[in-house]
Amino acid sequence: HRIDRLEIYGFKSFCEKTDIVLNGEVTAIVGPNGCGKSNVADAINWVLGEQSTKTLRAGRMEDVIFNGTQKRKALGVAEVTLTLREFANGASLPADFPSENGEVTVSRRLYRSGESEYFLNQRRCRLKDVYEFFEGTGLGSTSYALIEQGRIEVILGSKPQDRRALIEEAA
Amino acid sequence: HRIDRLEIYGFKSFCEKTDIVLNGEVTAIVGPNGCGKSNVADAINWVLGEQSTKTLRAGRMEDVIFNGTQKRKALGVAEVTLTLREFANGASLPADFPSENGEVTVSRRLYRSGESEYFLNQRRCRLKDVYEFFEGTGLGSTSYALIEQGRIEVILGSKPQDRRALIEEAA
Amino acid sequence: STEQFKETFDAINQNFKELFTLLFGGGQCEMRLLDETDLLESGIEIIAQPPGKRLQNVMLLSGGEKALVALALLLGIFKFRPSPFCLLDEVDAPLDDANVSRFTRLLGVMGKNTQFILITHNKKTMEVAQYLYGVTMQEAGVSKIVSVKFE
Amino acid sequence: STEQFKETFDAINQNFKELFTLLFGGGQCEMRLLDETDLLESGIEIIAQPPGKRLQNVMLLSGGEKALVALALLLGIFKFRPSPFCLLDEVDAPLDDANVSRFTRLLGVMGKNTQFILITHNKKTMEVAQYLYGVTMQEAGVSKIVSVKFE
Ligand SMILES: Nc1ncnc2c1ncn2[C@@H]1O[C@H](COP(=O)(O)OP(=O)(O)OP(=O)(O)O)[C@@H](O)[C@H]1O
Ligand SMILES: Nc1ncnc2c1ncn2[C@@H]1O[C@H](COP(=O)(O)OP(=O)(O)OP(=O)(O)O)[C@@H](O)[C@H]1O
Ligand SMILES: [Mg+2]
Ligand SMILES: [Mg+2]
Repeated sequence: HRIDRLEIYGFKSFCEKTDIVLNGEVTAIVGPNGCGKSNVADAINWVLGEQSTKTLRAGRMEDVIFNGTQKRKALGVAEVTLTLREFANGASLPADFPSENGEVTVSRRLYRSGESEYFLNQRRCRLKDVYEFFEGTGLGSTSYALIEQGRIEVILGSKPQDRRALIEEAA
Repeated sequence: HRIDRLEIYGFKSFCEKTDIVLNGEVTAIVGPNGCGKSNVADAINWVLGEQSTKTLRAGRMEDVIFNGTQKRKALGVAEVTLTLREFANGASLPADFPSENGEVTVSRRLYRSGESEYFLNQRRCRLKDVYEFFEGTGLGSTSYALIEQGRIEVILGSKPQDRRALIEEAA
Repeated sequence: STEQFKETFDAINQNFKELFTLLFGGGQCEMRLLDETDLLESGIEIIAQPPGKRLQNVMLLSGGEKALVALALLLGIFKFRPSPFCLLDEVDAPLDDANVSRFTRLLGVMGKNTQFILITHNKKTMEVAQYLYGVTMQEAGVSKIVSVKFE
Repeated sequence: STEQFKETFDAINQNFKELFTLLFGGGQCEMRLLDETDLLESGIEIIAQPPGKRLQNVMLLSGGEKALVALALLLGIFKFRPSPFCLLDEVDAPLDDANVSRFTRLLGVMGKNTQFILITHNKKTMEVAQYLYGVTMQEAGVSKIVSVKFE
């Protein structure tokens, strides 16, 4: 399977609906400090089911919703949609979420009330369904696929037991 | 007072005697990864009396002596000399270490046996004399003057109590 | 189980060693169990030898050398548990030009089976991307994305 | 003593705020005691507002923004306990071009009283140095220094 594109709306500094095509072999994201590049990484992590606020650089999960600037009011909901392609083996996608033209979309929404919603191919589903789907596509283990900013600097300085934990987690 | 120059011989990757003039307003040290730039910073830290092997990126203090390569044998002694200039107020320099032309040299030597030697103006002295001299020149508090590689990345991530310790240390 | 740990450890170690040699253009490295007899609890140390230098504990290497070793390890774990994509956020920040070239060459090799998403400030890294997105904040606090390059 | 701590805290905070505004070209920041009534033990939090953005805990800022805040804090402590020189090892690594320019402009201001020694890979930083030393390792493991520029 391949990642095809990412849509971000209301997530962190992306208060305007934003589309990024990601299906190249190598895609580079560039720009000045603080402009939102790592927020794109957080959006991918989040739509794939990340639940740790620390990893998402947030105090509480609600902090990932656009919280306003001096000129703009805060938004009430954050939504990220990931589209996957070339979904050859449809085995891991339940019949309730039919896919057209080999494309699968996964969406996650968070309201300020704290309520979360998940969608597969635009049909409402449970977080459990999203996880099961990912297990089938190899996206379940994306904890090794996202190397966040600053991780390279600290991964070796860890103690012998921390390094062991790294290996144990992958086992 | 001003830093004038640094001489490094047998310290870490500097197995050949090396001279660096440092009396400009801004001096830049550049070069590829692993070529020895941070080792220059360690040399300055060391000659100013640093005793923590962790800060010097060494296992034991003996590790700062050039330990050989596939082509060269290890050396038996490391020596670093710092020259200071414009030593207007000679008050903090004891009479036993007369300074000529307003210049003061501070040297530190370490032998593989573990024996250390310290010198002020090329005369053997105790570590205590070096510290007392530095107190007078404002070089005693160089812990705030050396911002080592990687420190910027971790200083804020520290817990509220670590940040307090930062301030307490300077108090 | 200790068998599973040992198998995982050995597989990742193999990837780690191969990636190290690719990223350093030579040399060798290894993860070692501090206590070979205690598979259940033993911590792990890492030793490395950049080309022409001595074998020593990884903590004694330079900033850029450590970053390269860390990258070899994290990508070694990724190869053991692969995903369709891999996102790297500013991993090239401490690297000099020669090492950035080795890094991008490695991406070219791995890119046959993996989509890479790179966040970077480095011009040499940008050059190997097929798609280039610029994120801007013309209006303070509001991110917008502009696609800069298509191939 | 708690008096001495409070005086130190206030003096460093003042330096910190001024340096932040210089490095960010605006905005504001502050160190705050988590418990104002407990001068003996209270931890410290840091809040910051880059120009045009919201005031928030510094841990929510971007990598480059955090580096700039950290630099403002460390230099703020340095100004409180000054030395004839200040050595900065690759502090500019996470900064974009605009922030490197603000950094070098700050060095120009502070350089009147302080000798700066900068270890860097950044070309814009190199441009403001009067002396430029290249460290090389033509022979593996053996450092040599070449002076590249004199003014
Ligand atoms: N919920 C939110 N609402 C609005 N803005 C937010 C929100 N969460 C984070 N931000 C802002 O996003 C910015 C951080 O963006 P990001 O970490 O993506 O920067 P970056 O492009 O990676 O920069 P760098 O190159 O410095 O790493 C911060 O200024 C932060 O204030
Ligand atoms: N006692 C020693 N004898 C010989 N070589 C040593 C000794 N101690 C350290 N080294 C070598 O010095 C090198 C590190 O140099 P240094 O940290 O100064 O690099 P650097 O120029 O700062 O690189 P970077 O840009 O990656 O930070 C390492 O390769 C290490 O093996
Ligand atoms: Mg970032
Ligand atoms: Mg270095």
